[in-house]
Amino acid sequence: MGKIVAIANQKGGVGKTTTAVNLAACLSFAGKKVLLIDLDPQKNACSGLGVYEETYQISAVDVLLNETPVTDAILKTSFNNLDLLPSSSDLVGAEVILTDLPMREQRLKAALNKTVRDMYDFIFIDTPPSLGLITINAFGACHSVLVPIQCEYYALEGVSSLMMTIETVRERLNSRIELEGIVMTMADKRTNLNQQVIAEVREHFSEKVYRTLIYRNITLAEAPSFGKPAIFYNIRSVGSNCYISLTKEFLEKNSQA
Amino acid sequence: MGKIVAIANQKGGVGKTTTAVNLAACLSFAGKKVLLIDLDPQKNACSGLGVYEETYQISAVDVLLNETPVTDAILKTSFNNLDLLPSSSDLVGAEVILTDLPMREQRLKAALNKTVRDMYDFIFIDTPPSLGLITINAFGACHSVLVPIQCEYYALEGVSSLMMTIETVRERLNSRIELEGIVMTMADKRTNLNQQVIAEVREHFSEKVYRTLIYRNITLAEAPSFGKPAIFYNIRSVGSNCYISLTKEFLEKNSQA
Ligand SMILES: Nc1ncnc2c1ncn2[C@@H]1O[C@H](COP(=O)(O)OP(=O)(O)OP(=O)(O)O)[C@@H](O)[C@H]1O
Ligand SMILES: Nc1ncnc2c1ncn2[C@@H]1O[C@H](COP(=O)(O)OP(=O)(O)OP(=O)(O)O)[C@@H](O)[C@H]1O
Ligand SMILES: [Mg+2]
Ligand SMILES: [Mg+2]
Repeated sequence: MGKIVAIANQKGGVGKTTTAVNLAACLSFAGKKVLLIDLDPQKNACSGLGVYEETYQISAVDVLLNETPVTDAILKTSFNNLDLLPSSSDLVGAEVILTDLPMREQRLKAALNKTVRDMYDFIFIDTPPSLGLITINAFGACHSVLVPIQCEYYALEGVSSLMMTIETVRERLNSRIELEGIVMTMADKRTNLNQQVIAEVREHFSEKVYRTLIYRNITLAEAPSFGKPAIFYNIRSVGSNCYISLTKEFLEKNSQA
Repeated sequence: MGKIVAIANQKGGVGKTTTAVNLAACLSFAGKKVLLIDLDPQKNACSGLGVYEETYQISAVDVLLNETPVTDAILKTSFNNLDLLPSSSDLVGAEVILTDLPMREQRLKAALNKTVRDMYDFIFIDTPPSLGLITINAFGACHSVLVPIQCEYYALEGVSSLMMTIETVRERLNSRIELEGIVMTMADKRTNLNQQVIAEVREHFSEKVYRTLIYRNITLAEAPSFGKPAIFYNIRSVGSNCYISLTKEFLEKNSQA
Protein backbone atom coordinates (compact mmCIF):
# COMPACT_ATOMS: atom_id res chain seq x y z
CA MET A 1 0.00 0.00 0.00
CA GLY A 2 1.03 3.58 -0.55
CA LYS A 3 4.03 3.42 -2.84
CA ILE A 4 5.70 6.86 -2.79
CA VAL A 5 7.22 7.99 -6.11
CA ALA A 6 9.13 11.28 -6.48
CA ILE A 7 9.12 12.83 -9.95
CA ALA A 8 12.38 14.68 -10.34
CA ASN A 9 14.94 16.18 -12.67
CA GLN A 10 16.81 19.38 -11.85
CA LYS A 11 16.75 20.35 -15.52
CA GLY A 12 13.92 22.79 -15.98
CA GLY A 13 10.89 22.36 -18.21
CA VAL A 14 11.35 18.65 -18.99
CA GLY A 15 7.76 17.63 -18.16
CA LYS A 16 7.91 16.78 -14.43
CA THR A 17 4.61 18.45 -13.60
CA THR A 18 2.93 17.26 -16.80
CA THR A 19 3.98 13.69 -15.98
CA ALA A 20 2.97 13.97 -12.31
CA VAL A 21 -0.49 15.35 -13.11
CA ASN A 22 -1.28 13.03 -16.01
CA LEU A 23 0.09 9.81 -14.51
CA ALA A 24 -1.77 10.52 -11.26
CA ALA A 25 -4.97 11.28 -13.19
CA CYS A 26 -4.78 8.15 -15.35
CA LEU A 27 -4.17 5.93 -12.30
CA SER A 28 -7.08 7.50 -10.42
CA PHE A 29 -9.27 7.08 -13.52
CA ALA A 30 -8.30 3.39 -13.48
CA GLY A 31 -9.62 3.14 -9.92
CA LYS A 32 -6.38 3.54 -7.94
CA LYS A 33 -6.40 5.88 -4.93
CA VAL A 34 -3.76 8.53 -5.58
CA LEU A 35 -2.29 11.48 -3.68
CA LEU A 36 -0.32 14.12 -5.59
CA ILE A 37 2.05 16.24 -3.46
CA ASP A 38 3.12 19.54 -5.03
CA LEU A 39 6.51 20.65 -3.67
CA ASP A 40 7.17 23.31 -6.33
CA PRO A 41 6.63 26.97 -5.29
CA GLN A 42 5.26 27.59 -8.80
CA LYS A 43 2.19 25.53 -7.86
CA ASN A 44 1.88 24.18 -11.41
CA ALA A 45 0.63 20.76 -10.26
CA CYS A 46 -2.12 22.54 -8.32
CA SER A 47 -3.29 24.59 -11.28
CA GLY A 48 -2.96 21.55 -13.53
CA LEU A 49 -5.72 20.05 -11.36
CA GLY A 50 -7.76 23.23 -11.22
CA VAL A 51 -6.80 24.11 -7.63
CA TYR A 52 -5.70 27.70 -6.93
CA GLU A 53 -3.92 29.15 -3.90
CA GLU A 54 -6.80 31.43 -2.91
CA THR A 55 -8.93 28.39 -2.09
CA TYR A 56 -6.78 26.78 0.62
CA GLN A 57 -5.06 27.92 3.81
CA ILE A 58 -2.74 25.00 4.64
CA SER A 59 -0.02 23.76 2.28
CA ALA A 60 3.14 21.67 2.05
CA VAL A 61 4.99 24.52 3.79
CA ASP A 62 3.05 23.87 7.00
CA VAL A 63 3.75 20.15 6.75
CA LEU A 64 7.51 20.70 6.25
CA LEU A 65 8.04 23.57 8.70
CA ASN A 66 5.29 23.32 11.36
CA GLU A 67 4.71 19.56 11.42
CA THR A 68 1.06 20.07 10.43
CA PRO A 69 -0.43 16.60 9.85
CA VAL A 70 -0.67 15.76 6.15
CA THR A 71 -4.30 14.74 6.65
CA ASP A 72 -5.08 18.35 7.65
CA ALA A 73 -3.57 19.71 4.42
CA ILE A 74 -4.95 17.23 1.88
CA LEU A 75 -7.60 18.56 -0.54
CA LYS A 76 -10.12 16.62 -2.58
CA THR A 77 -9.91 17.52 -6.28
CA SER A 78 -12.77 17.38 -8.78
CA PHE A 79 -11.32 14.09 -10.05
CA ASN A 80 -12.40 10.87 -8.29
CA ASN A 81 -9.75 9.01 -6.31
CA LEU A 82 -7.27 11.88 -6.76
CA ASP A 83 -6.30 14.01 -3.75
CA LEU A 84 -3.79 16.86 -3.61
CA LEU A 85 -1.38 18.19 -0.99
CA PRO A 86 -1.00 21.72 -2.40
CA SER A 87 2.12 23.84 -2.50
CA SER A 88 2.51 27.54 -1.83
CA SER A 89 4.73 30.35 -3.10
CA ASP A 90 6.12 30.49 0.46
CA LEU A 91 8.09 27.33 -0.37
CA VAL A 92 10.83 29.60 -1.77
CA GLY A 93 11.50 31.01 1.69
CA ALA A 94 10.84 27.65 3.34
CA GLU A 95 13.97 26.12 1.83
CA VAL A 96 16.18 28.64 3.68
CA ILE A 97 14.32 28.08 6.96
CA LEU A 98 14.53 24.29 6.55
CA THR A 99 18.34 24.54 6.53
CA ASP A 100 18.38 25.29 10.29
CA LEU A 101 15.68 22.86 11.39
CA PRO A 102 16.42 19.48 13.05
CA MET A 103 16.04 16.45 10.76
CA ARG A 104 15.85 18.93 7.89
CA GLU A 105 16.10 16.19 5.21
CA GLN A 106 13.57 13.82 6.76
CA ARG A 107 10.64 16.09 7.53
CA LEU A 108 8.51 14.87 4.65
CA LYS A 109 9.36 11.26 5.42
CA ALA A 110 8.16 11.75 9.00
CA ALA A 111 4.98 13.44 7.74
CA LEU A 112 4.07 10.57 5.37
CA ASN A 113 3.38 8.10 8.19
CA LYS A 114 1.67 4.73 7.89
CA THR A 115 -1.81 6.26 8.36
CA VAL A 116 -1.32 8.47 5.31
CA ARG A 117 0.37 5.79 3.23
CA ASP A 118 -2.47 3.31 3.86
CA MET A 119 -5.02 5.78 2.49
CA TYR A 120 -3.57 5.51 -1.03
CA ASP A 121 -2.27 3.07 -3.60
CA PHE A 122 0.23 5.61 -4.96
CA ILE A 123 1.64 8.89 -3.69
CA PHE A 124 3.45 11.09 -6.27
CA ILE A 125 5.66 14.05 -5.38
CA ASP A 126 6.18 16.81 -7.98
CA THR A 127 9.50 18.58 -7.31
CA PRO A 128 11.03 21.94 -8.33
CA PRO A 129 13.88 22.06 -10.89
CA SER A 130 16.72 21.87 -8.36
CA LEU A 131 18.58 19.43 -6.09
CA GLY A 132 18.09 21.57 -3.00
CA LEU A 133 16.60 20.66 0.37
CA ILE A 134 13.00 20.44 -0.89
CA THR A 135 13.87 17.85 -3.53
CA ILE A 136 16.10 16.06 -0.99
CA ASN A 137 13.07 15.81 1.32
CA ALA A 138 11.18 14.12 -1.52
CA PHE A 139 14.09 11.71 -2.01
CA GLY A 140 14.18 11.00 1.73
CA ALA A 141 10.50 10.10 1.78
CA CYS A 142 10.07 8.10 -1.43
CA HIS A 143 10.42 4.45 -2.44
CA SER A 144 11.52 5.38 -5.97
CA VAL A 145 12.22 8.23 -8.38
CA LEU A 146 10.58 8.62 -11.79
CA VAL A 147 12.81 10.75 -14.06
CA PRO A 148 11.34 12.55 -17.09
CA ILE A 149 14.04 13.36 -19.67
CA GLN A 150 13.32 15.75 -22.49
CA CYS A 151 14.60 14.54 -25.88
CA GLU A 152 16.98 17.49 -26.14
CA TYR A 153 20.74 17.93 -25.86
CA TYR A 154 20.82 20.22 -22.79
CA ALA A 155 18.61 17.78 -20.88
CA LEU A 156 21.26 15.02 -21.12
CA GLU A 157 23.88 16.99 -19.25
CA GLY A 158 22.27 16.96 -15.84
CA VAL A 159 21.31 13.26 -15.75
CA SER A 160 24.60 12.02 -14.29
CA SER A 161 24.52 14.48 -11.37
CA LEU A 162 20.89 13.50 -10.71
CA MET A 163 21.87 9.83 -10.55
CA MET A 164 24.79 10.66 -8.28
CA THR A 165 22.50 12.57 -5.96
CA ILE A 166 20.12 9.58 -5.76
CA GLU A 167 23.12 7.36 -4.98
CA THR A 168 24.23 9.70 -2.16
CA VAL A 169 20.69 9.74 -0.78
CA ARG A 170 20.69 5.91 -0.79
CA GLU A 171 23.95 5.83 1.22
CA ARG A 172 23.09 8.53 3.76
CA LEU A 173 19.38 9.11 4.00
CA ASN A 174 17.14 6.48 2.45
CA SER A 175 18.55 3.01 1.78
CA ARG A 176 15.43 1.81 -0.03
CA ILE A 177 15.38 4.49 -2.78
CA GLU A 178 15.59 3.18 -6.35
CA LEU A 179 15.03 4.37 -9.90
CA GLU A 180 11.36 3.78 -10.80
CA GLY A 181 12.11 4.46 -14.44
CA ILE A 182 12.95 7.05 -17.09
CA VAL A 183 10.29 8.50 -19.36
CA MET A 184 11.30 10.30 -22.55
CA THR A 185 9.23 13.46 -23.00
CA MET A 186 8.46 15.98 -25.75
CA ALA A 187 9.56 13.53 -28.40
CA ASP A 188 9.23 14.63 -32.02
CA LYS A 189 9.22 12.00 -34.75
CA ARG A 190 10.60 14.45 -37.29
CA THR A 191 13.99 15.38 -35.83
CA ASN A 192 17.28 13.50 -35.77
CA LEU A 193 18.33 15.12 -32.51
CA ASN A 194 15.45 13.45 -30.69
CA GLN A 195 16.32 10.03 -32.08
CA GLN A 196 19.97 10.47 -31.02
CA VAL A 197 19.02 11.51 -27.48
CA ILE A 198 16.52 8.62 -27.12
CA ALA A 199 19.08 6.13 -28.41
CA GLU A 200 21.73 7.42 -26.02
CA VAL A 201 19.42 7.22 -22.98
CA ARG A 202 18.21 3.71 -23.90
CA GLU A 203 21.81 2.54 -24.34
CA HIS A 204 22.75 3.86 -20.92
CA PHE A 205 19.69 2.89 -18.88
CA SER A 206 18.29 0.01 -21.03
CA GLU A 207 15.12 -1.57 -19.50
CA LYS A 208 14.76 1.27 -16.97
CA VAL A 209 13.51 3.44 -19.88
CA TYR A 210 9.78 3.12 -20.50
CA ARG A 211 8.87 1.84 -23.97
CA THR A 212 6.22 4.59 -24.13
CA LEU A 213 7.47 7.88 -25.63
CA ILE A 214 5.56 11.03 -24.67
CA TYR A 215 5.23 12.98 -27.93
CA ARG A 216 5.06 16.78 -28.06
CA ASN A 217 1.33 17.44 -28.35
CA ILE A 218 -0.72 20.62 -28.03
CA THR A 219 -3.29 19.00 -25.71
CA LEU A 220 -0.66 18.58 -23.00
CA ALA A 221 0.18 22.29 -23.18
CA GLU A 222 -3.45 23.45 -23.39
CA ALA A 223 -5.11 21.22 -20.78
CA PRO A 224 -3.49 23.02 -17.77
CA SER A 225 -5.08 26.31 -18.81
CA PHE A 226 -8.44 24.59 -18.24
CA GLY A 227 -7.33 23.13 -14.90
CA LYS A 228 -7.60 19.57 -16.19
CA PRO A 229 -5.34 16.61 -16.88
CA ALA A 230 -5.27 15.68 -20.57
CA ILE A 231 -7.63 12.68 -20.26
CA PHE A 232 -10.32 14.95 -18.81
CA TYR A 233 -9.72 17.65 -21.42
CA ASN A 234 -9.48 15.56 -24.60
CA ILE A 235 -9.19 11.82 -24.07
CA ARG A 236 -8.79 11.03 -27.78
CA SER A 237 -5.66 13.21 -28.14
CA VAL A 238 -2.14 11.91 -28.75
CA GLY A 239 -1.13 13.41 -25.40
CA SER A 240 -3.78 11.46 -23.51
CA ASN A 241 -2.90 8.24 -25.31
CA CYS A 242 0.76 8.63 -24.40
CA TYR A 243 -0.02 8.94 -20.72
CA ILE A 244 -2.58 6.12 -20.81
CA SER A 245 0.11 3.90 -22.35
CA LEU A 246 2.68 5.05 -19.76
CA THR A 247 0.21 4.25 -16.99
CA LYS A 248 -0.23 0.70 -18.28
CA GLU A 249 3.54 0.21 -18.26
CA PHE A 250 3.80 1.75 -14.80
CA LEU A 251 1.19 -0.69 -13.46
CA GLU A 252 2.91 -3.63 -15.18
CA LYS A 253 6.18 -2.72 -13.47
CA ASN A 254 4.38 -2.47 -10.17
CA SER A 255 2.69 -5.84 -10.83
CA GLN A 256 -0.76 -4.51 -10.33
CA ALA A 257 -3.27 -4.37 -13.13
CA MET B 1 30.78 50.49 -19.82
CA GLY B 2 30.04 47.02 -18.64
CA LYS B 3 26.27 46.87 -18.33
CA ILE B 4 25.41 43.77 -16.26
CA VAL B 5 22.23 41.95 -17.29
CA ALA B 6 20.89 38.91 -15.39
CA ILE B 7 18.78 36.47 -17.43
CA ALA B 8 16.29 34.94 -15.06
CA ASN B 9 13.01 33.14 -14.62
CA GLN B 10 12.48 30.50 -11.95
CA LYS B 11 10.21 28.55 -14.31
CA GLY B 12 12.28 25.81 -15.82
CA GLY B 13 13.05 25.30 -19.50
CA VAL B 14 11.80 28.68 -20.76
CA GLY B 15 14.91 29.52 -22.81
CA LYS B 16 17.15 31.35 -20.30
CA THR B 17 20.34 29.63 -21.43
CA THR B 18 19.37 29.72 -25.11
CA THR B 19 18.75 33.48 -24.82
CA ALA B 20 21.96 34.09 -22.83
CA VAL B 21 24.15 32.19 -25.29
CA ASN B 22 22.58 33.55 -28.47
CA LEU B 23 22.21 37.18 -27.40
CA ALA B 24 25.82 37.19 -26.14
CA ALA B 25 27.02 35.61 -29.39
CA CYS B 26 25.13 38.04 -31.63
CA LEU B 27 26.44 41.05 -29.69
CA SER B 28 30.02 39.75 -29.86
CA PHE B 29 29.58 39.08 -33.59
CA ALA B 30 28.49 42.74 -33.91
CA GLY B 31 31.78 43.79 -32.34
CA LYS B 32 30.70 44.29 -28.71
CA LYS B 33 32.93 42.87 -25.97
CA VAL B 34 30.82 40.43 -23.99
CA LEU B 35 31.28 38.27 -20.87
CA LEU B 36 28.83 35.44 -20.20
CA ILE B 37 28.69 34.23 -16.58
CA ASP B 38 27.19 30.75 -16.08
CA LEU B 39 25.68 30.42 -12.59
CA ASP B 40 23.71 27.24 -13.32
CA PRO B 41 25.18 23.97 -11.95
CA GLN B 42 23.96 22.28 -15.15
CA LYS B 43 26.66 24.18 -17.06
CA ASN B 44 24.42 24.47 -20.14
CA ALA B 45 25.74 27.92 -21.08
CA CYS B 46 29.27 26.45 -21.04
CA SER B 47 28.42 23.57 -23.33
CA GLY B 48 26.37 25.91 -25.52
CA LEU B 49 29.70 27.65 -26.22
CA GLY B 50 31.65 24.40 -26.60
CA VAL B 51 33.39 24.65 -23.19
CA TYR B 52 33.40 21.51 -21.00
CA GLU B 53 34.20 21.14 -17.30
CA GLU B 54 37.24 18.93 -17.91
CA THR B 55 39.06 21.85 -19.54
CA TYR B 56 39.06 24.32 -16.65
CA GLN B 57 39.98 24.31 -12.96
CA ILE B 58 38.48 27.54 -11.63
CA SER B 59 34.79 28.37 -11.85
CA ALA B 60 32.05 30.64 -10.51
CA VAL B 61 32.10 28.57 -7.30
CA ASP B 62 35.59 29.85 -6.48
CA VAL B 63 34.51 33.42 -7.20
CA LEU B 64 31.43 33.15 -4.96
CA LEU B 65 32.95 31.13 -2.10
CA ASN B 66 36.70 31.80 -2.09
CA GLU B 67 36.78 35.36 -3.47
CA THR B 68 38.93 34.23 -6.41
CA PRO B 69 39.30 37.23 -8.74
CA VAL B 70 36.96 37.00 -11.73
CA THR B 71 39.91 37.71 -14.03
CA ASP B 72 41.53 34.44 -12.87
CA ALA B 73 38.42 32.44 -13.79
CA ILE B 74 37.52 33.99 -17.15
CA LEU B 75 38.03 31.79 -20.23
CA LYS B 76 38.39 32.82 -23.85
CA THR B 77 35.90 30.99 -26.08
CA SER B 78 36.38 30.15 -29.76
CA PHE B 79 34.12 33.10 -30.58
CA ASN B 80 35.73 36.54 -30.93
CA ASN B 81 34.87 39.15 -28.29
CA LEU B 82 33.01 36.53 -26.21
CA ASP B 83 34.50 35.41 -22.87
CA LEU B 84 33.00 32.98 -20.35
CA LEU B 85 33.06 32.68 -16.56
CA PRO B 86 32.23 28.96 -16.34
CA SER B 87 30.05 27.23 -13.77
CA SER B 88 30.59 23.89 -12.07
CA SER B 89 28.39 21.09 -10.76
CA ASP B 90 29.70 22.07 -7.29
CA LEU B 91 27.36 25.08 -7.44
CA VAL B 92 24.63 22.82 -6.00
CA GLY B 93 26.55 22.47 -2.75
CA ALA B 94 27.77 26.06 -2.93
CA GLU B 95 24.27 27.45 -2.37
CA VAL B 96 24.09 25.76 1.07
CA ILE B 97 27.58 26.99 2.02
CA LEU B 98 26.76 30.53 0.84
CA THR B 99 23.92 30.69 3.40
CA ASP B 100 26.42 30.98 6.26
CA LEU B 101 28.91 33.34 4.60
CA PRO B 102 29.11 37.10 5.35
CA MET B 103 27.59 39.33 2.65
CA ARG B 104 26.09 36.18 1.18
CA GLU B 105 23.86 38.07 -1.27
CA GLN B 106 26.51 40.52 -2.49
CA ARG B 107 29.44 38.24 -3.25
CA LEU B 108 29.02 38.41 -7.02
CA LYS B 109 28.52 42.16 -6.89
CA ALA B 110 31.82 42.52 -5.03
CA ALA B 111 33.55 40.24 -7.55
CA LEU B 112 32.37 42.27 -10.58
CA ASN B 113 34.47 45.30 -9.71
CA LYS B 114 35.23 48.26 -11.97
CA THR B 115 38.28 46.56 -13.51
CA VAL B 116 36.14 43.67 -14.74
CA ARG B 117 33.24 45.84 -15.83
CA ASP B 118 35.51 48.11 -17.89
CA MET B 119 36.76 45.11 -19.87
CA TYR B 120 33.35 44.55 -21.48
CA ASP B 121 30.43 46.34 -23.09
CA PHE B 122 27.95 43.80 -21.71
CA ILE B 123 28.07 41.15 -19.00
CA PHE B 124 25.26 38.54 -19.04
CA ILE B 125 24.50 36.18 -16.15
CA ASP B 126 22.68 32.90 -16.89
CA THR B 127 20.83 31.74 -13.76
CA PRO B 128 19.38 28.40 -12.57
CA PRO B 129 15.58 27.88 -12.46
CA SER B 130 15.10 29.03 -8.88
CA LEU B 131 14.94 32.19 -6.73
CA GLY B 132 17.55 30.93 -4.28
CA LEU B 133 20.79 32.56 -3.14
CA ILE B 134 22.62 32.05 -6.45
CA THR B 135 19.97 33.91 -8.45
CA ILE B 136 19.78 36.55 -5.68
CA ASN B 137 23.54 37.08 -6.10
CA ALA B 138 22.91 37.73 -9.79
CA PHE B 139 20.16 40.20 -8.89
CA GLY B 140 22.47 41.91 -6.39
CA ALA B 141 25.16 42.41 -9.01
CA CYS B 142 23.17 43.40 -12.09
CA HIS B 143 21.86 46.66 -13.57
CA SER B 144 18.82 44.91 -15.08
CA VAL B 145 17.01 41.62 -15.54
CA LEU B 146 16.02 40.15 -18.91
CA VAL B 147 13.12 37.74 -18.45
CA PRO B 148 12.40 35.03 -21.06
CA ILE B 149 8.78 33.86 -20.89
CA GLN B 150 7.72 30.71 -22.71
CA CYS B 151 4.42 31.07 -24.59
CA GLU B 152 2.77 28.43 -22.40
CA TYR B 153 0.19 28.48 -19.62
CA TYR B 154 2.39 27.14 -16.78
CA ALA B 155 5.03 29.76 -17.56
CA LEU B 156 2.62 32.60 -16.73
CA GLU B 157 2.09 31.52 -13.17
CA GLY B 158 5.54 32.29 -11.84
CA VAL B 159 5.92 35.75 -13.39
CA SER B 160 4.29 37.68 -10.55
CA SER B 161 6.52 36.12 -7.86
CA LEU B 162 9.56 36.85 -10.05
CA MET B 163 8.54 40.51 -10.29
CA MET B 164 7.94 40.64 -6.55
CA THR B 165 11.38 39.21 -5.91
CA ILE B 166 12.97 41.85 -8.14
CA GLU B 167 11.01 44.52 -6.23
CA THR B 168 12.28 43.17 -2.88
CA VAL B 169 15.83 43.13 -4.22
CA ARG B 170 15.43 46.77 -5.27
CA GLU B 171 14.31 47.75 -1.75
CA ARG B 172 16.90 45.78 0.23
CA LEU B 173 19.88 44.88 -1.89
CA ASN B 174 20.27 46.76 -5.17
CA SER B 175 18.41 50.03 -5.64
CA ARG B 176 19.42 50.39 -9.31
CA ILE B 177 17.94 47.05 -10.55
CA GLU B 178 15.30 47.36 -13.26
CA LEU B 179 13.51 45.20 -15.80
CA GLU B 180 15.59 45.14 -19.02
CA GLY B 181 12.73 43.56 -20.91
CA ILE B 182 10.62 40.47 -21.51
CA VAL B 183 11.30 38.17 -24.46
CA MET B 184 8.62 35.71 -25.56
CA THR B 185 10.19 32.34 -26.38
CA MET B 186 9.23 29.10 -28.12
CA ALA B 187 6.42 30.86 -29.95
CA ASP B 188 4.41 28.81 -32.40
CA LYS B 189 2.35 30.59 -35.04
CA ARG B 190 -0.11 27.71 -35.29
CA THR B 191 -1.57 27.55 -31.76
CA ASN B 192 -4.21 29.71 -30.07
CA LEU B 193 -2.67 29.14 -26.64
CA ASN B 194 0.50 30.92 -27.73
CA GLN B 195 -1.44 33.91 -29.06
CA GLN B 196 -3.39 34.15 -25.80
CA VAL B 197 -0.25 34.02 -23.64
CA ILE B 198 1.54 36.61 -25.80
CA ALA B 199 -1.49 38.92 -25.71
CA GLU B 200 -1.75 38.60 -21.94
CA VAL B 201 1.93 39.39 -21.37
CA ARG B 202 1.86 42.37 -23.77
CA GLU B 203 -1.22 43.75 -22.04
CA HIS B 204 0.45 43.52 -18.64
CA PHE B 205 3.99 44.66 -19.49
CA SER B 206 3.31 46.69 -22.69
CA GLU B 207 6.50 48.29 -24.15
CA LYS B 208 8.75 46.22 -21.82
CA VAL B 209 7.99 43.23 -24.09
CA TYR B 210 10.35 42.98 -27.07
CA ARG B 211 8.61 43.14 -30.44
CA THR B 212 10.78 40.20 -31.54
CA LEU B 213 9.23 36.79 -30.88
CA ILE B 214 11.59 33.82 -30.60
CA TYR B 215 9.90 31.04 -32.60
CA ARG B 216 10.34 27.36 -31.78
CA ASN B 217 13.00 26.28 -34.24
CA ILE B 218 15.06 23.11 -34.51
CA THR B 219 18.36 25.01 -34.99
CA LEU B 220 18.11 26.42 -31.47
CA ALA B 221 17.76 22.91 -30.05
CA GLU B 222 20.45 21.36 -32.27
CA ALA B 223 23.18 24.02 -32.11
CA PRO B 224 24.13 23.29 -28.45
CA SER B 225 24.98 19.69 -29.34
CA PHE B 226 27.70 21.15 -31.62
CA GLY B 227 28.89 23.58 -28.92
CA LYS B 228 27.89 26.60 -30.97
CA PRO B 229 25.43 29.47 -30.78
CA ALA B 230 22.85 29.39 -33.59
CA ILE B 231 24.51 32.09 -35.74
CA PHE B 232 27.71 30.02 -35.87
CA TYR B 233 25.83 26.79 -36.57
CA ASN B 234 23.34 27.96 -39.23
CA ILE B 235 23.09 31.71 -39.66
CA ARG B 236 20.26 31.50 -42.22
CA SER B 237 17.92 29.63 -39.85
CA VAL B 238 14.75 31.07 -38.31
CA GLY B 239 16.37 30.66 -34.88
CA SER B 240 19.37 32.76 -35.81
CA ASN B 241 17.19 35.44 -37.38
CA CYS B 242 15.10 35.69 -34.24
CA TYR B 243 18.13 36.33 -32.06
CA ILE B 244 19.68 38.74 -34.59
CA SER B 245 16.44 40.72 -34.51
CA LEU B 246 16.34 40.59 -30.67
CA THR B 247 19.93 41.84 -30.55
CA LYS B 248 19.03 44.83 -32.73
CA GLU B 249 16.18 45.71 -30.38
CA PHE B 250 18.41 45.21 -27.35
CA LEU B 251 20.99 47.63 -28.78
CA GLU B 252 18.27 50.15 -29.67
CA LYS B 253 17.04 50.07 -26.07
CA ASN B 254 20.58 50.54 -24.85
CA SER B 255 21.03 53.43 -27.33
CA GLN B 256 24.10 51.93 -28.91
CA ALA B 257 24.16 50.81 -32.49
N1 LIG C 1 4.54 16.29 -24.31
C1 LIG C 1 4.30 17.60 -24.27
N2 LIG C 1 3.85 18.22 -25.38
C2 LIG C 1 3.65 19.57 -25.38
N3 LIG C 1 3.86 20.37 -24.34
C3 LIG C 1 4.30 19.80 -23.21
C4 LIG C 1 4.55 18.40 -23.10
N4 LIG C 1 4.97 18.12 -21.84
C5 LIG C 1 5.00 19.32 -21.20
N5 LIG C 1 4.59 20.32 -22.02
C6 LIG C 1 4.57 21.76 -21.74
O1 LIG C 1 5.92 22.17 -21.62
C7 LIG C 1 6.07 23.04 -20.51
C8 LIG C 1 7.04 22.41 -19.51
O2 LIG C 1 6.47 21.25 -18.93
P1 LIG C 1 6.35 21.11 -17.33
O3 LIG C 1 5.97 22.41 -16.74
O4 LIG C 1 5.52 19.93 -17.05
O5 LIG C 1 7.86 20.79 -17.00
P2 LIG C 1 8.56 20.78 -15.55
O6 LIG C 1 9.72 19.88 -15.66
O7 LIG C 1 7.53 20.48 -14.53
O8 LIG C 1 9.03 22.31 -15.42
P3 LIG C 1 9.73 22.95 -14.10
O9 LIG C 1 11.17 22.53 -14.22
O10 LIG C 1 9.55 24.44 -14.25
O11 LIG C 1 9.02 22.38 -12.92
C9 LIG C 1 4.68 23.26 -19.94
O12 LIG C 1 4.18 24.45 -20.47
C10 LIG C 1 3.89 22.06 -20.42
O13 LIG C 1 2.55 22.38 -20.61
N1 LIG D 1 13.11 28.79 -29.61
C1 LIG D 1 13.45 27.52 -29.38
N2 LIG D 1 13.13 26.59 -30.29
C2 LIG D 1 13.43 25.28 -30.06
N3 LIG D 1 14.04 24.82 -28.96
C3 LIG D 1 14.39 25.71 -28.02
C4 LIG D 1 14.13 27.10 -28.16
N4 LIG D 1 14.61 27.73 -27.06
C5 LIG D 1 15.13 26.78 -26.28
N5 LIG D 1 15.01 25.56 -26.85
C6 LIG D 1 15.38 24.26 -26.30
O1 LIG D 1 14.49 24.04 -25.21
C7 LIG D 1 15.19 23.52 -24.08
C8 LIG D 1 15.05 24.50 -22.92
O2 LIG D 1 15.74 25.71 -23.20
P1 LIG D 1 16.86 26.27 -22.19
O3 LIG D 1 17.68 25.14 -21.68
O4 LIG D 1 17.55 27.38 -22.86
O5 LIG D 1 15.90 26.83 -21.05
P2 LIG D 1 16.35 27.30 -19.59
O6 LIG D 1 15.32 28.24 -19.14
O7 LIG D 1 17.74 27.74 -19.61
O8 LIG D 1 16.23 25.92 -18.76
P3 LIG D 1 16.66 25.75 -17.21
O9 LIG D 1 15.48 26.27 -16.47
O10 LIG D 1 16.86 24.25 -17.03
O11 LIG D 1 17.91 26.52 -17.01
C9 LIG D 1 16.63 23.32 -24.53
O12 LIG D 1 16.77 21.96 -24.92
C10 LIG D 1 16.78 24.24 -25.73
O13 LIG D 1 17.69 23.75 -26.65
MG1 LIG E 1 7.07 21.57 -12.75
MG1 LIG F 1 19.36 27.14 -18.36
